[in-house]
Amino acid sequence: STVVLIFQAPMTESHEDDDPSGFRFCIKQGDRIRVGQALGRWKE
Amino acid sequence: ASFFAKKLSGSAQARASSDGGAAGSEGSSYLVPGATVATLLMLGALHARRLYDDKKVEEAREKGIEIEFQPDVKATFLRLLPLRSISRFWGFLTNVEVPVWMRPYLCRAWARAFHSNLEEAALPLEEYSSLQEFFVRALKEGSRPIDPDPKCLVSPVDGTILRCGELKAAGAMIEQVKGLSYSVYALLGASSFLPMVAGGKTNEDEVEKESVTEEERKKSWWRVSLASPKIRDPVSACPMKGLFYCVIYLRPGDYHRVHSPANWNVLSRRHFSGRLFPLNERATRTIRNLYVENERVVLEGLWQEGFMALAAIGATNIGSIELYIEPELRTNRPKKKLLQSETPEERFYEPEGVGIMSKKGDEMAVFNMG
Repeated sequence: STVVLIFQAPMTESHEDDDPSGFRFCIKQGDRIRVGQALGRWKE
Repeated sequence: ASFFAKKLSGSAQARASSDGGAAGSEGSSYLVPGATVATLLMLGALHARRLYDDKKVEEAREKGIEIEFQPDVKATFLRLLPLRSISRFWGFLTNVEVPVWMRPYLCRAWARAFHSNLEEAALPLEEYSSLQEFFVRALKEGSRPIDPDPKCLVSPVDGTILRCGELKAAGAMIEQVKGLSYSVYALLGASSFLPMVAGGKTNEDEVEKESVTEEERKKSWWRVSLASPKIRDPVSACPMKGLFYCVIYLRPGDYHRVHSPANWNVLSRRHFSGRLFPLNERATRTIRNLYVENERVVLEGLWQEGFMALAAIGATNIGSIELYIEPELRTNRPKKKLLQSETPEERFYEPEGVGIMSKKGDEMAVFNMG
């Protein structure tokens, strides 16, 4: 079985890659994840 | 398994007749241990096969080889199989009540074959009366702590990340494997209120020219998407900025309950009664449009940052999806029509525009065997 999650999330204001304001995934392809662990975070 | 069971039953019957028929009922009592041994052998074989496949995939990844789409004869053959009937029969088998003494062996065999953590199970193994009951087991309190950060989105399931990223391209496509993608519209349904902008603007700068602020956009995407769902062309339309996706695969040994990824209001549910192809890695690279062909339940709603949709996709072995927010929903039903309609069955939750509130970490659904 598979779950697909699609969602809107805040975007970075600048075009800098290291800008932490927008949504960033904390996981990458191939990672194992468990219920309740963060998929991604953002800062305002 | 049936051969093994027959052999055992045959020898038991021969023994019974040599005893003058007095122990005729003993014949059937051998069937259960025979079937158990056969099941254990099968699980062992599956485990060995899985280890071999994992090793091959790992070796390929180490070499930097990305899995590509390669249609094969087996995938074509799968389309001819009555997978729904097979799935339902598998569900029936796994629902059969198992004798108490045998339950721990069965659960341990399953756990060993598919890497389940038995220490997390909420109940002693003797209390799971069938494999299905063990499969959908709850976990001990505190086994899955929910990240308390209000500015994070949590995983709804245990599993492996297959894909994640931002939806940018026209038509909002998600890559299944290298060289093969599927449209989010095909996955969620044409009536989805996915926030899109018309006109096929693939360049981010062009989208920025719209001068829509974040706040305005949050308020307006309902209008954009609901105003003209029939006129909108999903292929040429582009997803709004800040639309992300994540595809998570659940192995047979994983915990199979689905939790809420955030505080959100579930506004609608769509049920696509599609096919029930397997969803393993091999199927992913050999069966075209796997995720948009399989039976699935899509929940759509709103969270603090806007749109959210969760699609739970069934497979042959784990074919049915049960929603805690709508217990009467039945999936993996026998097909009545030869040609199944493509139109999904849709329901909007009451009250209109509010739907059902689900808190971060709440249990929402469960995948059942068969």
